[in-house]
Amino acid sequence: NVEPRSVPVFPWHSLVPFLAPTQSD
Amino acid sequence: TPLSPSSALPPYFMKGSIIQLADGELKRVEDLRAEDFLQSADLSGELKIDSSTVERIDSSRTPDAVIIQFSVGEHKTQVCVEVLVEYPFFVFGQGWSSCCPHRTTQLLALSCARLSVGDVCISLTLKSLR
Repeated sequence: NVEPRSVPVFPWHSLVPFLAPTQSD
Repeated sequence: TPLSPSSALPPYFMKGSIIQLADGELKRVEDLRAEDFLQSADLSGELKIDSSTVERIDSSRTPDAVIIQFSVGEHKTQVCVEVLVEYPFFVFGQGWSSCCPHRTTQLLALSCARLSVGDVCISLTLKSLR
């Protein structure tokens, strides 16, 4: 028997770099 | 001071990786469009997409790395990041782009354009907390 391997799912925001510090108003 | 690059690229940039958008839709990393990021940020409530323009690309003392200077958002905040030459950024109107597209394609099978000065990349900021 071959166990089914779960395919990893990544959240969209992991692909986008955080480049700016949060601006404080 | 630029952030240090990690020694390996994260797994989600590999061609065929499954990415979940904020509305639950699943897409392959190579099929993502700028609209997907914009709509997902809208739905998230706490994240905002900023435009980050590449201002400089300099070589780094770290082998196989570059230092990229961005001008971020309406405040034109200057941010430097040190990344591996194959690290992909998503460029408006162009899609995935890296400083060494050949190497990105070799390592990740992800089709890439060349990242150049003047390119406008997608980046994230946290919306100000009240």
